[in-house]
Amino acid sequence: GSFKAENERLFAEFLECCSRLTEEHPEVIPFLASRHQKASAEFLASAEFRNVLGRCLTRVQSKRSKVYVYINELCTVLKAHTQRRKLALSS
Amino acid sequence: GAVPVEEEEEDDDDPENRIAKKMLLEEIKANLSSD
Repeated sequence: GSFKAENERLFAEFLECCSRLTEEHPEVIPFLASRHQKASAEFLASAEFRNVLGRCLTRVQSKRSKVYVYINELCTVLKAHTQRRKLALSS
Repeated sequence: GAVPVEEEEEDDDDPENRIAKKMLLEEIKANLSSD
């Protein structure tokens, strides 16, 4: 089955939680959101992404002092699954 | 009399978090300049 809806809900929850903890650097949340936007649809609906998200969310809720560690982790995972841009090269 | 308080430690500043924050902010900066 697809975890798309559940992952979207978890990601929104993670963003909301982190935005309160990263007020000193307001550029962080839009950056994370853009990484999410650029990730492949297949990955965003995967069980793997759900596991990463679930883990990051639980951790950030229990250890707020490590918020950037978890954001960085999620960014790295999303970057690794960035959709490949199709180069429209015409000769 | 008054007792001097000498507690200026940043208790919530985790070293791992500080490194992650630095890396993340540098990546954001690099991304902004490449766009």
